[in-house]
Amino acid sequence: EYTKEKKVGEGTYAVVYLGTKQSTGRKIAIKEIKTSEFKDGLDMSAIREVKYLQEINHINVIELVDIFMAYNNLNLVLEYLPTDLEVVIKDQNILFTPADIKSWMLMTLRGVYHCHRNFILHRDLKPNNLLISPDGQIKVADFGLARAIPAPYDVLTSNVVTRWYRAPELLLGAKHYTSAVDVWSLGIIFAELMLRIPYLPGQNDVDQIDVTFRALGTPTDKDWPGVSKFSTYTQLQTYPPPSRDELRKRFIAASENALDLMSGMLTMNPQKRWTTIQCLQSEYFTELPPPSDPSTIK
Amino acid sequence: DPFKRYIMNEIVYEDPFIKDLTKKNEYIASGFRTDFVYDRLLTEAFM
Amino acid sequence: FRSSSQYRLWSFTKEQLDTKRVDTNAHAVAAIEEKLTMFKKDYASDISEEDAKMINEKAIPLTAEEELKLVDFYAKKVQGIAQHLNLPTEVVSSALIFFKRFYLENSVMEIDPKTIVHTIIFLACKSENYFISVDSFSKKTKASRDTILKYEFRILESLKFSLLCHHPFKPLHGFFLDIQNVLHGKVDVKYMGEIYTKTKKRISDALLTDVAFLFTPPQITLAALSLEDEQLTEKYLETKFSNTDTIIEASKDTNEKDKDSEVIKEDRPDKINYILLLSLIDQCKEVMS
Repeated sequence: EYTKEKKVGEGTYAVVYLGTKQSTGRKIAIKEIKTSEFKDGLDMSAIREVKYLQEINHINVIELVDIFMAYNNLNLVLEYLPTDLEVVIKDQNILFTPADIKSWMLMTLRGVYHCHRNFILHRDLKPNNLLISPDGQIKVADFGLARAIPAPYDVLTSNVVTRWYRAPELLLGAKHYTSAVDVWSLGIIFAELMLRIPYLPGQNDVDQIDVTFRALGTPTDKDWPGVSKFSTYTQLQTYPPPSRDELRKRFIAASENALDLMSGMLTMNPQKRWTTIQCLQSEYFTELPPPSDPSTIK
Repeated sequence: DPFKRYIMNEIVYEDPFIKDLTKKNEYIASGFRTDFVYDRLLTEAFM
Repeated sequence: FRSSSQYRLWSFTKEQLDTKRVDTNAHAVAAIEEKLTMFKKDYASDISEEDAKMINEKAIPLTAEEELKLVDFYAKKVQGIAQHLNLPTEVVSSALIFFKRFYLENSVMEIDPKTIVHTIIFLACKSENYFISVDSFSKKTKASRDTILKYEFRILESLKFSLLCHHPFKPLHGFFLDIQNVLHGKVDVKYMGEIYTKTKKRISDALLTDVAFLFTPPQITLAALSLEDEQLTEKYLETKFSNTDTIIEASKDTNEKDKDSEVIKEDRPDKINYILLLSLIDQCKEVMS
């Protein structure tokens, strides 16, 4: 039923091919999970992709078309998505407007909200995991780090999310975090779309903490109760949070509502950070310009 | 879901287990919120 | 829930479930009969009169009922071993559900349950983020790593790659909270705590039956709760769900004023069919008992 025509990528646990679904002629991507290399049987990332993509059905989340075994390899058949947001941000030949950014943020937030309402954390949101379909729809992809929102007593690893998009509670070693970590990543992506360069590009995990707090202020127990109890907190440099004016200067093209939304998503204290619902209901999405029609975005 | 089949009413919930967690620093600092927990449990009950 | 793989791929009526088991058994029997015929033909000259008689008497495939007994026997083993390993309730329950689903698609005559018990538990650990390396799992269970890994793919395929299980435990906690709200001031919270623990045990045992194929997690929870304390459960459900009917009844013969409450209640799209819910719970209680 499926052909593998062209190898388009290779990761630690999978090789990705372009192919065609023979019966319909539909273009598809096939993620072939390498199985021989893992001593513990099927790799956890594959288990997670299969487990969560099987449950999610939303226009802004990548579609799992089919799964099959072949030559003792597990193959995930996914919808074909030719490009991603990282490509768009980096390619200076591509001009995009505030209305385009609004449309991308709206679609991304809808996709992530759908994951959260199904009690699934993504834990690796970044521009190159936000793929773009031929008709301009943003699709949240790569659920290799996803997990169900934990039961209260579960202990989670803080070593998740690609560094530049990692929330401060994770940087400080939190083990009982929530869906707020995904919202932080989206806030950084929003900033990056407006700046067209990475917003908080730390060189390493320690530098990431410093870069984050230098840009957004070092949190204190006053605004984030308990933050000083993190073992890594003591060695931190203290920086003042940026004034609204400084933020305006940094994000010249951003409207007041856009700055409100970004600040809500980048609230240090995860308990106070906006949820995807609050983000979707922000006035940024109802003020002019309206979000572009995805199919018209170049 | 336009109509949830429950009203979250944290004040009346006697749930020592969850309440205890709100006193633990590593939970508070991590972003732990009782309303997130209750909402999930109630959603699963009325799904 | 309706968009979940548990509902889409693993929910059946009793009839469908029986048919599925009969079909799986028939498929295996046909394969065995064929092999036997081949065997007798290929080895006709080597088989003594005695052997031929023995084969005809002993090499009789299992019936679907016999299979089910064996599956139930090993399901208890899966639960026992997983609990012995001190795995969290959700992991134990997922292992159980995986095992029962696997033997809807496969016959014990094709894959001996003994050979997949450990793999099923190992896969459930991975799936529930309770990762144990195959080497430490092998040490704990005394099963060899090859045995543990051998059927992992086959199991995943038979499960139709649906790993996310909705168990009735979170709904139990949810109802525990909602009862406090709906029956506020009328229930003793300490008593509720005792009920909670007993009901949780009932749910664990219930997963050995077919309830997870036949009912939704909340229905299983309410059935277990009702078996534990029928009066409390009925009081809760009546207060919560039936009042729409009674209000409608009452306002039929009262003045115009109540009509409004009837319209609001009547039109709420989320109104539950209380009578149907009660009958589903009764059916579920029967299967559990």
